[in-house]
Amino acid sequence: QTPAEHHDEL
Amino acid sequence: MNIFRLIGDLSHLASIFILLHKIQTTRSCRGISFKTQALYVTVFATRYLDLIFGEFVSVYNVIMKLFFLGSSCYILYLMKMKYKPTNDPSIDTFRLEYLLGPCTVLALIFNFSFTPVEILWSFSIFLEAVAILPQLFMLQRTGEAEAITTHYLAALGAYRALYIPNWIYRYYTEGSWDPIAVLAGLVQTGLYLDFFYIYVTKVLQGQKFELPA
Repeated sequence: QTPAEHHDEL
Repeated sequence: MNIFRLIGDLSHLASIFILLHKIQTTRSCRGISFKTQALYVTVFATRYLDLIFGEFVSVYNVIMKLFFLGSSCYILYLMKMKYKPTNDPSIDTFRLEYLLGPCTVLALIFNFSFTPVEILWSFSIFLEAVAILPQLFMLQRTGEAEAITTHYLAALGAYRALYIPNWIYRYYTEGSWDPIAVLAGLVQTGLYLDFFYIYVTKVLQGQKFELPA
């Protein structure tokens, strides 16, 4: 997982 | 987006509306931990920096993040200004440094990249996992709670609990998982287990929320 990907969750 | 996450997010939204409803209708923030609410503002402020520094995800994502930031700040305003006389700091005695210190250290060790945004993101995940502790500690001290306060806590706990099937679903459909969010989310949900037990066996049966002596 890239650093940016987890920002889609709240 | 999957059904677990959507219901989880709606549960999170519901918890905030229940809390606002409780404060406005009783004109009191009795039984609510200011420290926990302040921690939630910290959680949202440090996590949602991605609104400014991250990439655009979706309109849903932006609106929800803005709502959580705005509503949590508004709750602090209600507790510190409008209904200040009903807020009793003498029973809200959990030491915040016990939470902030370890979360800072964990965030510096476990993060997706050693940049301010990612370290703060990790910090917010760890802090969210334990942010409810001052509230639960206060509940423990007073030994009882108004029904509406327990509905708030149940909805708030259900939110992260529902993220667990969401992560399982995402693991199978997307093939990846986020160890930081998942492990912290498991801890966060675990902290509610005791509360959930009393909520289901007492409050949902129409009894008062009282801790066993």
